[in-house]
Amino acid sequence: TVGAVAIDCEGNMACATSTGGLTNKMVGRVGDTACIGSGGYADNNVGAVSTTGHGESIMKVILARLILHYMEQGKSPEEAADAGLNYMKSRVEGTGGAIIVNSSGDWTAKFSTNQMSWAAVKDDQLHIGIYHGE
Amino acid sequence: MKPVIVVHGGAGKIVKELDETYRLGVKRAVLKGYDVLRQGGSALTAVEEAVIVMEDEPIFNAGHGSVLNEKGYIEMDAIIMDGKNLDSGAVSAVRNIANPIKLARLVMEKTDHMLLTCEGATLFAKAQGIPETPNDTLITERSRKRWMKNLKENSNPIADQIGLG
Repeated sequence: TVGAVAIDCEGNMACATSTGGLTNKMVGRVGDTACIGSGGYADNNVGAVSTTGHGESIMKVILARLILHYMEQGKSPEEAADAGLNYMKSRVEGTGGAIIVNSSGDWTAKFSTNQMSWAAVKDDQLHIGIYHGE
Repeated sequence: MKPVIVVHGGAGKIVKELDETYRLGVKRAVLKGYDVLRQGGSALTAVEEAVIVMEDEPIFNAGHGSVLNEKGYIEMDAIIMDGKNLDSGAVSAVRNIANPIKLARLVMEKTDHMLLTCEGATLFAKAQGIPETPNDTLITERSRKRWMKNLKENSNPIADQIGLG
Protein backbone atom coordinates (compact mmCIF):
# COMPACT_ATOMS: atom_id res chain seq x y z
CA THR A 1 0.00 0.00 0.00
CA VAL A 2 1.13 3.53 -0.69
CA GLY A 3 -0.34 6.84 0.40
CA ALA A 4 0.11 10.58 0.69
CA VAL A 5 -1.34 13.50 2.65
CA ALA A 6 -0.68 17.18 2.03
CA ILE A 7 -1.63 20.74 2.88
CA ASP A 8 -1.13 23.40 0.22
CA CYS A 9 -0.39 27.14 0.29
CA GLU A 10 -4.09 27.93 0.61
CA GLY A 11 -4.54 25.62 3.60
CA ASN A 12 -6.43 22.97 1.65
CA MET A 13 -5.74 19.36 2.55
CA ALA A 14 -6.03 16.08 0.68
CA CYS A 15 -5.23 12.40 1.02
CA ALA A 16 -4.63 9.55 -1.45
CA THR A 17 -4.10 5.83 -0.92
CA SER A 18 -3.53 3.02 -3.43
CA THR A 19 -2.92 -0.71 -3.01
CA GLY A 20 -2.68 -4.12 -4.56
CA GLY A 21 -4.07 -5.63 -1.35
CA LEU A 22 -3.03 -8.92 0.24
CA THR A 23 -0.94 -11.56 -1.51
CA ASN A 24 -3.11 -14.52 -2.61
CA LYS A 25 -6.24 -12.70 -1.48
CA MET A 26 -9.65 -14.06 -2.39
CA VAL A 27 -10.92 -12.80 -5.75
CA GLY A 28 -13.13 -9.80 -5.06
CA ARG A 29 -11.70 -9.11 -1.61
CA VAL A 30 -11.57 -5.38 -0.97
CA GLY A 31 -9.72 -4.01 2.03
CA ASP A 32 -9.70 -0.67 3.76
CA THR A 33 -8.05 1.41 1.04
CA ALA A 34 -11.12 2.09 -1.08
CA CYS A 35 -13.38 2.68 1.92
CA ILE A 36 -13.74 6.31 2.90
CA GLY A 37 -12.76 6.85 6.53
CA SER A 38 -10.74 3.65 6.64
CA GLY A 39 -8.03 3.94 3.98
CA GLY A 40 -8.05 7.72 4.13
CA TYR A 41 -9.92 10.85 5.07
CA ALA A 42 -9.37 14.58 4.60
CA ASP A 43 -11.21 17.50 6.15
CA ASN A 44 -9.80 21.03 6.03
CA ASN A 45 -11.25 21.68 9.47
CA VAL A 46 -9.12 18.96 11.06
CA GLY A 47 -6.51 17.20 8.94
CA ALA A 48 -5.74 14.50 6.41
CA VAL A 49 -4.87 10.85 7.02
CA SER A 50 -3.73 7.93 4.86
CA THR A 51 -3.50 4.47 6.44
CA THR A 52 -1.82 1.14 5.75
CA GLY A 53 -1.87 -2.24 7.43
CA HIS A 54 -4.29 -5.11 7.96
CA GLY A 55 -7.29 -3.97 5.97
CA GLU A 56 -10.02 -5.84 7.80
CA SER A 57 -8.82 -4.47 11.15
CA ILE A 58 -8.59 -0.93 9.78
CA MET A 59 -12.15 -1.22 8.47
CA LYS A 60 -13.47 -2.43 11.83
CA VAL A 61 -12.23 0.69 13.62
CA ILE A 62 -12.50 3.09 10.61
CA LEU A 63 -8.96 4.10 11.41
CA ALA A 64 -8.47 7.30 9.36
CA ARG A 65 -11.65 8.91 10.66
CA LEU A 66 -10.97 7.64 14.17
CA ILE A 67 -7.60 9.40 14.18
CA LEU A 68 -9.23 12.63 13.00
CA HIS A 69 -11.84 12.22 15.74
CA TYR A 70 -9.06 12.14 18.32
CA MET A 71 -7.57 15.27 16.73
CA GLU A 72 -10.95 17.00 16.96
CA GLN A 73 -10.80 16.27 20.68
CA GLY A 74 -7.54 18.21 20.90
CA LYS A 75 -4.87 15.59 20.39
CA SER A 76 -1.81 16.31 18.24
CA PRO A 77 -1.38 14.24 15.07
CA GLU A 78 1.19 12.08 16.88
CA GLU A 79 -1.02 11.52 19.92
CA ALA A 80 -4.06 10.83 17.72
CA ALA A 81 -2.14 8.32 15.60
CA ASP A 82 -0.92 6.49 18.70
CA ALA A 83 -4.42 6.47 20.15
CA GLY A 84 -5.96 5.15 16.93
CA LEU A 85 -3.34 2.47 16.37
CA ASN A 86 -3.48 1.40 20.02
CA TYR A 87 -7.26 1.15 19.85
CA MET A 88 -7.01 -1.04 16.75
CA LYS A 89 -4.44 -3.26 18.42
CA SER A 90 -6.35 -3.68 21.65
CA ARG A 91 -9.84 -4.10 20.14
CA VAL A 92 -9.17 -6.24 17.06
CA GLU A 93 -5.48 -7.19 17.38
CA GLY A 94 -4.69 -5.33 14.16
CA THR A 95 -1.51 -3.51 13.30
CA GLY A 96 -0.71 -0.87 10.72
CA GLY A 97 0.41 2.69 10.20
CA ALA A 98 -0.78 6.16 9.34
CA ILE A 99 0.54 9.44 7.99
CA ILE A 100 -1.16 12.62 9.11
CA VAL A 101 -1.06 16.36 8.56
CA ASN A 102 -3.22 18.85 10.44
CA SER A 103 -4.50 22.30 9.55
CA SER A 104 -1.46 23.92 11.22
CA GLY A 105 0.94 21.91 9.08
CA ASP A 106 2.00 19.60 11.91
CA TRP A 107 2.64 16.09 10.63
CA THR A 108 3.54 12.61 11.76
CA ALA A 109 4.21 9.10 10.45
CA LYS A 110 3.38 6.41 13.02
CA PHE A 111 3.08 2.63 12.86
CA SER A 112 2.48 -0.34 15.15
CA THR A 113 4.16 -2.77 12.76
CA ASN A 114 7.94 -3.29 12.80
CA GLN A 115 8.46 -1.03 9.78
CA MET A 116 6.79 1.49 7.53
CA SER A 117 8.62 3.39 4.82
CA TRP A 118 7.72 7.08 4.87
CA ALA A 119 9.00 10.49 3.84
CA ALA A 120 7.94 14.07 4.55
CA VAL A 121 8.86 17.58 3.47
CA LYS A 122 8.16 20.70 5.51
CA ASP A 123 10.02 24.03 5.28
CA ASP A 124 12.09 22.50 2.45
CA GLN A 125 13.42 19.92 4.93
CA LEU A 126 13.28 16.28 3.83
CA HIS A 127 12.70 13.56 6.42
CA ILE A 128 12.78 9.82 5.66
CA GLY A 129 12.36 6.73 7.80
CA ILE A 130 11.54 3.05 7.92
CA TYR A 131 12.19 1.85 11.46
CA HIS A 132 10.94 3.05 14.83
CA GLY A 133 12.91 5.99 16.14
CA GLU A 134 13.92 7.40 12.76
CA MET B 1 0.47 28.67 4.69
CA LYS B 2 3.68 26.71 4.20
CA PRO B 3 2.99 23.53 2.27
CA VAL B 4 3.65 20.13 3.82
CA ILE B 5 3.50 16.65 2.33
CA VAL B 6 3.94 13.20 3.87
CA VAL B 7 3.97 9.86 2.02
CA HIS B 8 4.13 6.20 3.05
CA GLY B 9 5.11 3.09 1.16
CA GLY B 10 3.23 0.59 3.33
CA ALA B 11 3.71 -1.07 6.68
CA GLY B 12 4.55 -4.54 5.38
CA LYS B 13 7.74 -6.42 6.08
CA ILE B 14 10.77 -4.84 4.46
CA VAL B 15 13.68 -7.06 3.49
CA LYS B 16 16.87 -5.45 4.76
CA GLU B 17 18.56 -5.68 1.35
CA LEU B 18 15.78 -3.58 -0.19
CA ASP B 19 15.85 -0.97 2.57
CA GLU B 20 17.57 1.62 0.38
CA THR B 21 15.22 1.01 -2.55
CA TYR B 22 12.24 1.78 -0.32
CA ARG B 23 13.92 4.94 0.96
CA LEU B 24 14.64 6.11 -2.56
CA GLY B 25 11.07 5.33 -3.63
CA VAL B 26 9.39 7.37 -0.90
CA LYS B 27 11.94 10.15 -1.40
CA ARG B 28 11.13 10.43 -5.10
CA ALA B 29 7.41 10.42 -4.35
CA VAL B 30 7.50 13.07 -1.63
CA LEU B 31 9.74 15.36 -3.69
CA LYS B 32 7.40 15.04 -6.68
CA GLY B 33 4.44 16.02 -4.52
CA TYR B 34 6.34 18.83 -2.83
CA ASP B 35 7.34 20.22 -6.20
CA VAL B 36 3.65 20.52 -7.07
CA LEU B 37 2.97 22.35 -3.80
CA ARG B 38 5.97 24.67 -4.16
CA GLN B 39 4.71 25.79 -7.54
CA GLY B 40 1.37 26.70 -6.02
CA GLY B 41 -0.40 23.48 -7.00
CA SER B 42 -3.21 22.00 -4.94
CA ALA B 43 -2.87 19.44 -2.17
CA LEU B 44 -5.13 17.20 -4.23
CA THR B 45 -2.77 17.18 -7.22
CA ALA B 46 0.25 16.84 -4.94
CA VAL B 47 -1.01 13.66 -3.27
CA GLU B 48 -2.11 12.22 -6.62
CA GLU B 49 1.28 12.87 -8.21
CA ALA B 50 3.13 11.44 -5.21
CA VAL B 51 1.06 8.26 -5.29
CA ILE B 52 1.53 7.90 -9.05
CA VAL B 53 5.30 7.84 -8.49
CA MET B 54 4.89 4.97 -6.05
CA GLU B 55 2.38 3.13 -8.24
CA ASP B 56 4.98 3.24 -11.01
CA GLU B 57 7.77 2.02 -8.71
CA PRO B 58 7.76 -1.82 -8.69
CA ILE B 59 9.03 -2.11 -5.11
CA PHE B 60 5.68 -0.95 -3.72
CA ASN B 61 2.44 -2.93 -3.51
CA ALA B 62 0.35 -0.65 -5.74
CA GLY B 63 -0.01 -0.25 -9.50
CA HIS B 64 3.07 -1.83 -11.08
CA GLY B 65 4.32 -4.25 -8.42
CA SER B 66 0.94 -5.06 -6.90
CA VAL B 67 0.59 -8.47 -5.29
CA LEU B 68 -1.43 -11.22 -6.96
CA ASN B 69 -4.73 -12.66 -5.80
CA GLU B 70 -5.41 -16.38 -5.40
CA LYS B 71 -6.06 -16.74 -9.12
CA GLY B 72 -2.77 -15.09 -10.04
CA TYR B 73 -3.90 -11.71 -11.28
CA ILE B 74 -3.94 -8.21 -9.88
CA GLU B 75 -6.95 -6.41 -8.40
CA MET B 76 -6.24 -2.92 -7.09
CA ASP B 77 -8.00 -0.39 -4.84
CA ALA B 78 -7.49 3.36 -4.49
CA ILE B 79 -9.07 6.41 -2.89
CA ILE B 80 -8.55 10.15 -3.07
CA MET B 81 -10.22 12.85 -0.97
CA ASP B 82 -10.37 16.63 -1.07
CA GLY B 83 -10.54 18.16 2.41
CA LYS B 84 -11.96 21.42 1.06
CA ASN B 85 -15.43 20.05 0.31
CA LEU B 86 -15.22 16.40 1.47
CA ASP B 87 -15.41 15.21 -2.13
CA SER B 88 -13.98 11.75 -2.59
CA GLY B 89 -13.58 9.12 -5.29
CA ALA B 90 -12.51 5.50 -5.08
CA VAL B 91 -12.11 2.34 -7.13
CA SER B 92 -11.90 -1.25 -5.97
CA ALA B 93 -10.95 -4.59 -7.52
CA VAL B 94 -9.93 -2.73 -10.66
CA ARG B 95 -7.78 -4.51 -13.24
CA ASN B 96 -5.52 -3.70 -16.16
CA ILE B 97 -4.71 -0.08 -15.45
CA ALA B 98 -1.37 1.32 -14.33
CA ASN B 99 -2.55 4.07 -12.00
CA PRO B 100 -5.74 3.40 -10.01
CA ILE B 101 -5.33 6.70 -8.17
CA LYS B 102 -5.92 8.60 -11.44
CA LEU B 103 -9.14 6.64 -11.92
CA ALA B 104 -10.21 7.38 -8.34
CA ARG B 105 -9.80 11.10 -9.02
CA LEU B 106 -11.89 10.79 -12.18
CA VAL B 107 -14.62 9.03 -10.19
CA MET B 108 -14.58 12.00 -7.83
CA GLU B 109 -14.59 14.66 -10.52
CA LYS B 110 -16.63 13.11 -13.33
CA THR B 111 -19.35 11.15 -11.54
CA ASP B 112 -21.85 11.65 -8.74
CA HIS B 113 -20.57 8.50 -7.07
CA MET B 114 -18.01 7.73 -4.38
CA LEU B 115 -16.85 4.26 -5.41
CA LEU B 116 -16.81 2.24 -8.60
CA THR B 117 -15.81 -1.40 -8.48
CA CYS B 118 -14.62 -4.26 -10.65
CA GLU B 119 -16.12 -4.33 -14.16
CA GLY B 120 -17.84 -0.98 -13.68
CA ALA B 121 -14.55 0.64 -12.79
CA THR B 122 -12.90 -0.92 -15.84
CA LEU B 123 -15.68 0.29 -18.14
CA PHE B 124 -15.44 3.77 -16.63
CA ALA B 125 -11.67 3.77 -17.16
CA LYS B 126 -12.20 2.92 -20.84
CA ALA B 127 -14.84 5.61 -21.20
CA GLN B 128 -12.42 8.15 -19.72
CA GLY B 129 -9.71 7.16 -22.18
CA ILE B 130 -7.39 5.52 -19.66
CA PRO B 131 -5.22 3.09 -21.61
CA GLU B 132 -5.51 -0.59 -20.78
CA THR B 133 -2.35 -2.02 -19.26
CA PRO B 134 -2.05 -5.81 -19.62
CA ASN B 135 -2.00 -7.61 -16.30
CA ASP B 136 1.34 -9.26 -17.10
CA THR B 137 3.11 -5.94 -17.45
CA LEU B 138 2.01 -4.93 -13.94
CA ILE B 139 3.27 -8.16 -12.38
CA THR B 140 6.82 -8.23 -11.08
CA GLU B 141 8.94 -11.33 -10.66
CA ARG B 142 8.97 -10.66 -6.91
CA SER B 143 5.16 -10.65 -6.72
CA ARG B 144 4.90 -13.82 -8.79
CA LYS B 145 7.42 -15.63 -6.59
CA ARG B 146 5.58 -14.59 -3.43
CA TRP B 147 2.30 -15.79 -4.90
CA MET B 148 3.78 -19.15 -5.87
CA LYS B 149 5.38 -19.57 -2.46
CA ASN B 150 2.03 -19.00 -0.77
CA LEU B 151 0.36 -21.49 -3.09
CA LYS B 152 2.98 -24.14 -2.39
CA GLU B 153 2.82 -23.66 1.34
CA ASN B 154 -0.97 -23.84 1.14
CA SER B 155 -0.97 -21.17 3.79
CA ASN B 156 -3.77 -18.95 4.94
CA PRO B 157 -2.82 -15.65 3.28
CA ILE B 158 -4.94 -13.53 5.61
CA ALA B 159 -3.66 -15.08 8.83
CA ASP B 160 -0.09 -15.02 7.59
CA GLN B 161 -0.14 -11.39 6.67
CA ILE B 162 -1.70 -9.74 9.67
CA GLY B 163 -0.29 -6.27 9.85
CA LEU B 164 0.89 -6.07 6.29
CA GLY B 165 -0.16 -3.36 3.90
